[in-house]
Amino acid sequence: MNIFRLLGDLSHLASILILLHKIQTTRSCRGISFKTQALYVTVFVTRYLDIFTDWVSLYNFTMKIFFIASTCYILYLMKMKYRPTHDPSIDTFRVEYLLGPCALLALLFHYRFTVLEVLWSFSIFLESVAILPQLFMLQRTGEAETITTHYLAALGAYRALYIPNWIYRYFTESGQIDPIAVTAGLVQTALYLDFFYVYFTKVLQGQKFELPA
Amino acid sequence: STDSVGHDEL
Repeated sequence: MNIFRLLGDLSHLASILILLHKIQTTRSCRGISFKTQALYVTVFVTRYLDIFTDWVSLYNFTMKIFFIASTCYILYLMKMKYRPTHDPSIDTFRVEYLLGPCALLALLFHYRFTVLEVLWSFSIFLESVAILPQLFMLQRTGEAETITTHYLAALGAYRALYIPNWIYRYFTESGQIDPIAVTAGLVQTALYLDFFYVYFTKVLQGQKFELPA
Repeated sequence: STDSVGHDEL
């Protein structure tokens, strides 16, 4: 555990709490992509299948349970409790364009050809693009509630912080590198660059998040 | 599972 990894995980935790807070206080899931949230559940479930077979630490175990449970709860809020506030007609990204290629990549790139390991690879590839339906929705509506942008910023920060974490681990753990996690992680972080630009130049200056028409 | 760096991350 290093400071980048810890801050990254805390940022990830914060992003989910911000999202829950947004839904509960506005009593609405307007502006949130159900598809992205459903992809995150898929990511967590396929990655954490080892939760009961490989013990890493209490920290690791607790976080995994929290990520699965909280994201399932968000799906419940969106599909049941605040269903009328969710507009599927703007959440139109075709997730099969993500699931198919990620499945193919996982079959091609994995550390062992076992069910668990191929699913682990799949989850890594899928996480890297799971935010696309959300970003696509943002692009379509051209604006976002400030709290939604804080959610995205925290999620992006989590990914960005994993990069110095890997560099740190490379130098402190005898040159170890994880090519699958690093490649997917770099792609994932790159997807946030446009968003970050608008977030830093507008939202943090007190303006509304609006994309140029 | 393997002991790749990513396996003990979240």
